[in-house]
Amino acid sequence: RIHTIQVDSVQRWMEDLRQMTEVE
Amino acid sequence: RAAQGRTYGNLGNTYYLLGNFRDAVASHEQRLLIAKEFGDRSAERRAYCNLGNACIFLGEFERAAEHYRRALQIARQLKDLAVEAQACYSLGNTYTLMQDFERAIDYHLKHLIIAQDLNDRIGEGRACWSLGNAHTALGNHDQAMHFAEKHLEISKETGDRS
Repeated sequence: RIHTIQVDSVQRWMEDLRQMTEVE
Repeated sequence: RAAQGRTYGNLGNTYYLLGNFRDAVASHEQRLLIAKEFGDRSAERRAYCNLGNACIFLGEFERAAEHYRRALQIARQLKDLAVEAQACYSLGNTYTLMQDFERAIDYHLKHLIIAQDLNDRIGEGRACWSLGNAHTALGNHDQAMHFAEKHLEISKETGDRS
């Protein structure tokens, strides 16, 4: 997991995802 | 019952934003159940998407992929292209986390095609970035270069200095 987290495009996606919710 | 469904959705989102991913999953599962009772496909799609996101942060990538695949299926039925693109992008990233780069490429290509259809240059840039990385991981350096060049071109156009 530590290895794959270094894929910068995925890391950026996860940073955005952390703040992202599908609102009711 | 309908209000309960919306409340579970809101609770799930709040748990998620607080970093409590286990309770987020439990709430969104309830939300999903009620959405199914009502045949509310949009709410069902949102629940799958929220469930997928929470599973990513629990490190449960296979389960996340399952949820995103359901979200994708519904997005296609609803003919919601933007949401379909988002689900493909999530799946591409999830398969990258699982180091299944061939599948990641499949989904990132699907995302790329929709982004182009929708004239979404930012989405297209992200797809190219992701495709470049996946091809690099597979040792396909010519393909990686092709997408890196496209990513650079689009980044210049959108003024994305980073």
